[in-house]
Amino acid sequence: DQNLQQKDEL
Amino acid sequence: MNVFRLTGDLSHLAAIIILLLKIWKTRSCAGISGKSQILFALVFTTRYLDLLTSFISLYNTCMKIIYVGCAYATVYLIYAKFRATYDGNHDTFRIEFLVVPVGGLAFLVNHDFSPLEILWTFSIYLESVAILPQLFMISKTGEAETITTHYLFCLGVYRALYLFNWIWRFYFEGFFDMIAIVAGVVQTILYCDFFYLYVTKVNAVQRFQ
Repeated sequence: DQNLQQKDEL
Repeated sequence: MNVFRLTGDLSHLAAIIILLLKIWKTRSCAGISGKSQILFALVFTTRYLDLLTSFISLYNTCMKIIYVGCAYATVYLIYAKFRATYDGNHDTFRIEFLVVPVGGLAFLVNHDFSPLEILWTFSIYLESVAILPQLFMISKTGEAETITTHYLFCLGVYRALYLFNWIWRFYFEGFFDMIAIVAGVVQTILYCDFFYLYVTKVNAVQRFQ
């Protein structure tokens, strides 16, 4: 799940 | 990073700094909901815990630290330094009615049942409704100072710009995060009534009623 990758948005 | 994302972040930063400067320069937090500011401090705290676990970019780290720092500085000004000017009688929204359901929802609907992910999800849901005590306060008193409306406008525009950012990212990167998108839509909708009043009244009358 790509949403579990690092969250680059603020 | 695209233009919507960057202007969204800058709009968010502008909102935070406008509020801090307004309170600092006027030595007063009259008309500002301390409860909304507590909720925003809680939002940033629970969302940016990944500062401790992962490094994404210098931009990302700096902005997170600035947002968290400003949020706590604002809460400090309202509840400590300028407490005498805090309009607590009109700031009567019950924040447990937001925090408890949002916490429950974060447990039920999330990308992964892990502590950091649940707290991140909690922060996304909570941010979407964190402005309600402030809007409630304005509807109760029936007015807001012009600078307060500029703050709200920048804060609302930020999430609206993020919606365009997500559309952009979906088309060009195939990226989408349903939790963030749905919460972002809810958050933007909550500001719509305010946007309308801001455009039609604030710039004409310089007094928001």
